[in-house]
Amino acid sequence: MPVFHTKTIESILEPVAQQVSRLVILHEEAEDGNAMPDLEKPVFGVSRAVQNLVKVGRETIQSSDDAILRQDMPAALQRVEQAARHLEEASGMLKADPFSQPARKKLIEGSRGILQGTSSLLLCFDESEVRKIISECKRVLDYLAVAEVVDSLEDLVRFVKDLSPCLSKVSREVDGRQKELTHQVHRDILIRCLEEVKTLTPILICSMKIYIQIHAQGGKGGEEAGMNRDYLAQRMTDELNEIIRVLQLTTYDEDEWD
Amino acid sequence: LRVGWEQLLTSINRNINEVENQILTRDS
Repeated sequence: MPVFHTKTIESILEPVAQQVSRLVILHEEAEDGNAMPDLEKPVFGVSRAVQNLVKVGRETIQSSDDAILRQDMPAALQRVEQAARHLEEASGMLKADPFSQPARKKLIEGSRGILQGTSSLLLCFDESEVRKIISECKRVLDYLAVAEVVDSLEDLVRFVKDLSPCLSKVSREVDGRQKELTHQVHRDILIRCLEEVKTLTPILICSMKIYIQIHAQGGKGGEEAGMNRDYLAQRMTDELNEIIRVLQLTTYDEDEWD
Repeated sequence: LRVGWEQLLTSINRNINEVENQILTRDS
């Protein structure tokens, strides 16, 4: 079962997560009294990288118009900064005493802290990307909500003109997102829902046209045509709501995997 | 042991740089 929910996050964090696990084992092996190496140079490298990351992160917070990102990101940056300080302290302590137990603990704490902090940062960004896709989905939902008030061919042309670019964007972004996911069940749901939306779109437009024609002629069947149109709009709405729900999932449901 | 710790710290360094790149890419 994948641990990280997107391929990008997995590719960045997985190697470090594995190495941190190995490090814990190394640490345990070192309990027998082996001296620790001088880690000043690599720790300095990490501190410098963290400083750059924090700078870039703060600039991003300043320029972002995503309120949730602005709210969540500082804590993740602080976590990374704090972890880097732990590594620096550990390095200093080991220089004075290569057998120091508290220094080894600080090294592990610092390494884990950086992993947790960078993981939180990536999640902040990922969630922000998901919110962008969801806002596009909601724009389509807003259009679908007005399908029932479209009662002239002129309005229908306008409706299709407005809806089409939004739907194309949703289609492109949801497809891109499903390719990024590591969870096969979530990918399959997004693919299926997207296909449904694509299939239903021309049928909905056709049903709207039929309703408008019957309505204009004042003929029989207007009520049924309206019901058919509303049914199709509702089905598309349901599919889009399901896409929105699945886009927000990051944890893995054991039952789904079973 | 030396190699293990140094490798990890190098890996952490790379990890931080990759996260930074992600932020810069998505921010642009």
